[in-house]
Amino acid sequence: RPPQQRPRVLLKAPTLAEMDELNISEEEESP
Amino acid sequence: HPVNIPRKEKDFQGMLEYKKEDESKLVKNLILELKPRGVAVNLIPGLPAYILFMCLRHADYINDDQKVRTLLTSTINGIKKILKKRGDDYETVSFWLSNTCRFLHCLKQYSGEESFMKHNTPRQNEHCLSNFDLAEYRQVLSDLAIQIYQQLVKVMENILQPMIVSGMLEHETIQGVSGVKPTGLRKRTSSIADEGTYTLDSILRQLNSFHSTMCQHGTDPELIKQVIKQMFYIIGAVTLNNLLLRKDMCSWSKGMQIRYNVSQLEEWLRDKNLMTSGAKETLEPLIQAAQLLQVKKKTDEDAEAICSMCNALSTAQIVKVLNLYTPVNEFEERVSVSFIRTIQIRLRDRKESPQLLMDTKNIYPVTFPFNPSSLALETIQIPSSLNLLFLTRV
Repeated sequence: RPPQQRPRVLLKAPTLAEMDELNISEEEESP
Repeated sequence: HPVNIPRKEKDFQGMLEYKKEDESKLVKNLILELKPRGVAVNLIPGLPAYILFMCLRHADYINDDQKVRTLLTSTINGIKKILKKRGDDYETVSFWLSNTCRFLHCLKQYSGEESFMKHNTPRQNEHCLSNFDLAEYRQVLSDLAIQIYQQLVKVMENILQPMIVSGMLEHETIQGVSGVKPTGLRKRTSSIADEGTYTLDSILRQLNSFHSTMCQHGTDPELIKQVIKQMFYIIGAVTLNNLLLRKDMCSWSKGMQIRYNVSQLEEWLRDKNLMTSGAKETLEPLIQAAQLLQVKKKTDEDAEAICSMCNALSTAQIVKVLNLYTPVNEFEERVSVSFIRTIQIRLRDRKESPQLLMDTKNIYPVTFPFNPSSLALETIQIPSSLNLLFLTRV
């Protein structure tokens, strides 16, 4: 790969507390 | 069926490809169901962190911001979830503290920011993220690591707590001193059967166990120092608080026993190369209280010596120890009221809180100094025991 020249895109992140609402791929475990 | 053709390590780029729909399986197998005591024992320290980062690198490589985001969110939520479920298990908490820190270090080491690349090999520099800047996610991970650290400290304190009074104060190991008990005092240990079973050795063994687990998990050395300092603080604070509340602990011989116990703790620090951790310094109030039990307490010169010696104790604490001081034999005397008054006058101008007891809930602020790894990502292989066959080395 050639060295990367273009700037990286900043990914905005939610706060740690806000992450709770983004349980995108969490699977409910079987009891 | 794809045929697995063995490739040389130099052909790999240190990434792991996965399908979006396998992300939850990744979190489940690598975070939620991984037992630190089971398969994880034989893994290279920080392997879960490296695997997650290599997956992240691939999502970055294909320039899929959504995939990067969901992987980070699922990872963070997975770690939070396992810590909720097994938050009282020391090994689980220690394991995820070290892996969270390693993941955070990877995000820095391969961020492409020069300040984090100083120790990288040229090959490691080729492995930097190419499309996304994850600085904000690093902050979230750092917040998570702080949360895990506080949880770890709590779990460790819960294990140590029942050993402290018994091991540091009640149990006597010094021959010859223990024979003489302060007169007229009941032996309080005998009524509490369980407490009586812990000795200083129990504390040292527990510290050994904490230390070796953290080492096995690949915890950053600087972080181990902070954990141990915190444990020493709690040992010192709980011991001193009990001494300040119990007359039977305020004697010359107890002073001797405490100093011996402290020397053993110091020896332990030396043995583990932790003398620069600041742990010993947290015992200073206890050390001074033990010295206070042993020095002469009669003349003005004695008072002056005590005031300059006990700079880590508050006036309230010094006065309390002097008031509680109980002679062990007929050659000793109680501390006179006028001597205590002299001390109070001498210390009048000290600016300090009037608090008698130490705050056992105090937690020192934690930091996670950047600790890059020399490990070459392209050499990492995934043991089959992790059930991650759906990941493809790239």
